[in-house]
Amino acid sequence: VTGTPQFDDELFEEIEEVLIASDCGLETAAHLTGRLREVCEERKTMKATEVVEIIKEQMIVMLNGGSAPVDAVIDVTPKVYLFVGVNGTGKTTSIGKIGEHFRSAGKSVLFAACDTFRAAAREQLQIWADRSGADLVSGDDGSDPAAVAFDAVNAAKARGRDVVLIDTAGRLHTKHNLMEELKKISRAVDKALPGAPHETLLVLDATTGQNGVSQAESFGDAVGLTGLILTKLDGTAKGGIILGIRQRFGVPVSWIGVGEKIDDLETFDSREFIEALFA
Amino acid sequence: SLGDRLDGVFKSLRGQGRLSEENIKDALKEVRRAFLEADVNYKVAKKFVAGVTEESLGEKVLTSVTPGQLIIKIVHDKLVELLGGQSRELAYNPRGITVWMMVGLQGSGKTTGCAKLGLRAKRAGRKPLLVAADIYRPAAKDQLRVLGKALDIPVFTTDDDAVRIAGQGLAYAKENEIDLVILDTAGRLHIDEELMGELQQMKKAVRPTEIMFVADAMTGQDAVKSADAFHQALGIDGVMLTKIDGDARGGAALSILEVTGRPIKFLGIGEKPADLEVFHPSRLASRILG
Ligand SMILES: Nc1nc2c(ncn2[C@@H]2O[C@H](COP(=O)(O)OP(=O)(O)OP(=O)(O)O)[C@@H](O)[C@H]2O)c(=O)[nH]1
Ligand SMILES: Nc1nc2c(ncn2[C@@H]2O[C@H](COP(=O)(O)OP(=O)(O)OP(=O)(O)O)[C@@H](O)[C@H]2O)c(=O)[nH]1
Ligand SMILES: [Mg+2]
Ligand SMILES: [Mg+2]
Repeated sequence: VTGTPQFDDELFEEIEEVLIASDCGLETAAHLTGRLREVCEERKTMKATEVVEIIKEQMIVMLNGGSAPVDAVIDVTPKVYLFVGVNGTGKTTSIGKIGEHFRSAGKSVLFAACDTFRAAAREQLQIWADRSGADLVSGDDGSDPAAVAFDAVNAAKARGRDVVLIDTAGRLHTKHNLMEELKKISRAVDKALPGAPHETLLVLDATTGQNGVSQAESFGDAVGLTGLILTKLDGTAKGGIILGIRQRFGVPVSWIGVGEKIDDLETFDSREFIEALFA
Repeated sequence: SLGDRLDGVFKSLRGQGRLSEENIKDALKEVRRAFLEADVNYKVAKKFVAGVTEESLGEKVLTSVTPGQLIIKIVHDKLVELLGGQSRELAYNPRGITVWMMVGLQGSGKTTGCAKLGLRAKRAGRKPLLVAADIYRPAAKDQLRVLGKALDIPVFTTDDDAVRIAGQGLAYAKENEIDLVILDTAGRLHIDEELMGELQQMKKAVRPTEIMFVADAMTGQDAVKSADAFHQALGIDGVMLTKIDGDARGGAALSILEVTGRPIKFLGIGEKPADLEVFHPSRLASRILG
């Protein structure tokens, strides 16, 4: 007999279910509710609303801190962003949006079309370049994406562009040769501009389940990640996998995608995200 | 693996002769854990475990020297039964043009799926036509055209609204002795009333023989919501589960099946048109159980 009222157990179970339903994963959900119980016992918190506020704070703390904001200005030009991720998550579309974001901040942008594999990938990125006023450097279909990346960074240097956004083909992290290709792209970028890419962003679909964690692990091991872009948050999925990713690999979320149009990009706000998770 | 975990649950009880109800319930908790880790929706997981509890509490298990293996067998068999319970053949129209309509969330693999089904039908001696009814995604028509060209399969494109394109594609097929239309639609959110309405209108216009819900194998808990909404709006006939060549456990498959009652018919096992497999329930069952 612990002296805590019956309803506490039910409340903690309900909270754990909200976390699981939001794709936080069993481990993260158990960790959070375990800590929550301790805190509530220490503080003798009984009211459900207070308990929920405590866990929200816990989760916001879990997501905060870490690296400098991803569009921080650095003293190197151009600043190079490499976009990576599995198939269909929204890399190409996010580049279009981010290109517009930088243009409206007064920066000149160059897109590198390093998806040389997928049907009409270059055409898709060209449309986004036209919409956002960015330059586009591309290669022929089937050409070496690392060579295109190398050329693009050099072109940006020559033309004095502020930002390079590199689009890569979607690839499953389980495909060894494709992950090797990605490493080669990153090395080629570094060759063209030592220290680049300055940001390597994993584009994750908010509907992704626990596989998102192994995606972050594999892409992180291969090329190192400086941030996540969580897309399709305009849907009903909550994107809770970012908590586990933050906890295990320390990778923060930089931007979120909230639609298919050029303006549907927002800077990640942990409080808004957690409030939406519990909504 | 689940097998190791169940062994762990029962190891400490060895030599007890007969297990208790509590022991079995602990073992079933491990089954639920495995399902959640595999991205099965938590409500679907609960329902499934409830469904196997009675058999797991039977005499056979309580007195078994290998209760863990027996429980896995009960769970595995039930999974296979659920996943594989229905025919996995695509419907053909017995008199007239067959129309397959591909629907689903953004990026799930519909356009690639059109090429895959087109190649399969062509190899089976059919004359497919791919119809590009995605008017929103940049270069969507180009994408389908490039795919069709590589397979020597005709692609119908025109400038109009999506519903009219679908209708005109069907008319074109009729005029050109084509017996199969594979209709590519734009990815959309199940909560987008306007775009879901567009699909309903398209269905009315072309009367599809088969509406195929294309879903990503790595989808998490949300799979139930989107599948349910598409099914309520359109009445889907079958499911194509894509990107199964990754290492996602694929629990979304069970969630989708549970909420729609419709069978998984095909698996996308890669990015090329040939990367299509008819669905095998036992393989996916083992994968979900880990
Ligand atoms: N609703 C919604 N859809 C999005 C969002 N971001 C991208 N999409 C859609 O998702 C689909 C895939 O986007 P792409 O940009 O082609 O994805 P990708 O990662 O480049 O795909 P691959 O290059 O094939 O790996 C498109 O239909 C986009 O319009 C978002 O934030 N919200
Ligand atoms: N590895 C793998 N990739 C796949 C599979 N199916 C599709 N893809 C890839 O997933 C990405 C998205 O495929 P699309 O066919 O463009 O998806 P979609 O549903 O038409 O996308 P939207 O029209 O934007 O909604 C592409 O990079 C495809 O090559 C599959 O079974 N395995
Ligand atoms: Mg792309
Ligand atoms: Mg498409």
